[in-house]
Amino acid sequence: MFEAKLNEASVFKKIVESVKDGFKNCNFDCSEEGISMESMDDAHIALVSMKLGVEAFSSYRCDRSISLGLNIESLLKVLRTANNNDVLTMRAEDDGDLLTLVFEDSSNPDRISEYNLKLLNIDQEHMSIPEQEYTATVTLPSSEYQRIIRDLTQLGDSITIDAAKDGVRFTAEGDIGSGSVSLKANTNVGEDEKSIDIAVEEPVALGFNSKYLTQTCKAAPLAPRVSLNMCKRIPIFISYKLQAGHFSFFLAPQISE
Amino acid sequence: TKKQKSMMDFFKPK
Repeated sequence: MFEAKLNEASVFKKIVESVKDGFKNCNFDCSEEGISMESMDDAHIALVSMKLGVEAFSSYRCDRSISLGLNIESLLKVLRTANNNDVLTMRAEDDGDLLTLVFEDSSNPDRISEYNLKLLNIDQEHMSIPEQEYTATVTLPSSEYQRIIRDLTQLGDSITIDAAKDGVRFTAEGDIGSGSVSLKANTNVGEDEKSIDIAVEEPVALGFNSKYLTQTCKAAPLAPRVSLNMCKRIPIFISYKLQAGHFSFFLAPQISE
Repeated sequence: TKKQKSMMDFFKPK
């Protein structure tokens, strides 16, 4: 038996909204440590990895590890019926083929809604992700990251992220011209959430398909800060820290041959 | 010209 209760359905809704454009079917792996999910897009360019630890839940029970295979679009149909502050309980039997989602309206205890989603058998391999030391890490407000990518995507279908000791520069070039946004490292005293933190051992410049970078911005509502971890010629690791877990993307770069 | 790399160039299935 698996049963997990989230005090705010919106947390799970935001997670699922963040993957809806690139990932069709995902396995949510439930164990005694919490719920995790790893999935690659069809083109094998982006990999999403999520973990919600047991502490994220107001109650949590998982007698036996199970994988809940879910169609993201169907799951969203159900999650969108909820109010953001509804209490969400997810339940599945060990050998069942359904995930039950129960929403309780915190302002109206007389209203309870319940949905059953058919589970899918998704054949999905987990990837072995090597431990990696990144030589450049930029941490910035997720809303700022989202704005930069949104603005530059209009100019070109490829965006270069250039991290140096004194700042980070995002550049796009396309048919209509080019554009760039530079951010200098700063610390807003008393406003840590707005600071631009840059830790660069070695300057790194990596290019990415802007469509996939846009995908990685969708998680901005999940956390106020995002960190971009880079190293030469390997995938960027883009991570949002959750209260009890993380939501991260790996994105394969475009490299000169 | 730059070539889009695949995640499979870096990560292998477990």
